Amino acid sequence: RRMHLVCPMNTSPHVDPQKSGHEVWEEFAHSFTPAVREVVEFAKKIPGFRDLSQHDQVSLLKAGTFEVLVVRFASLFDVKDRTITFLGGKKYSVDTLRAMGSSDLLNSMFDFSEKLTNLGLSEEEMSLFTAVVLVSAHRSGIENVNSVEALQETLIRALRSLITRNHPNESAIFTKLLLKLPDLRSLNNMHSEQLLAFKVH
Amino acid sequence: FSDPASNLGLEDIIRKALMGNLEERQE
Repeated sequence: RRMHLVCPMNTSPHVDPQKSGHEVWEEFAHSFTPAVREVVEFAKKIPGFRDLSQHDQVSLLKAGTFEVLVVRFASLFDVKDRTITFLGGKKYSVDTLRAMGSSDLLNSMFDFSEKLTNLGLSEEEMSLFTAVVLVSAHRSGIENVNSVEALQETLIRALRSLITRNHPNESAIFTKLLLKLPDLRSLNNMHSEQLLAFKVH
Repeated sequence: FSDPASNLGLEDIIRKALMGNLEERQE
């Protein structure tokens, strides 16, 4: 029986049926590890992040890495052509991936990527928004909520200031960006359910 | 399955990436 692992953080959606579950997982981990390391490197550059306790740094990264990756890799989703580019560099149409058993998660990620891309943010704005996504005091397991909250508020103020300066006639952009946070949380929850299904299989 | 990050091996990757930097700073 042919198997597929429909995640763009994989090299390809095709899975060698001869390989064991462990081998498939190892290959997948090998594929997404560099992207996760990049998220950690990004976090280290957020002013104030390294001042948080090591426990909270790990907790924020554990909880938020998926959401940061969704923002950083929004460009892998070609809304016009309805294709997704996997890390191996090959593009797959939504219909092809659907036939491979992709879930509603990919469709939701398409919708998210489209709305985010339509905001037309600069690299600097995207970077600051990504920092806001990562530093959230509402993640589970945070031990010093006040410190994380203070950093989060500083980052949100900086984002508002940057957006207001760059888009003086589009005041709704900042609000739209903040509304992306619950969208990302919802995608994160759907992703966790997918992981559970993958593990069960 | 309350902690998908740990199950993915993410925590290990994250800790190593964070610690690596600490070691560099200590050197």
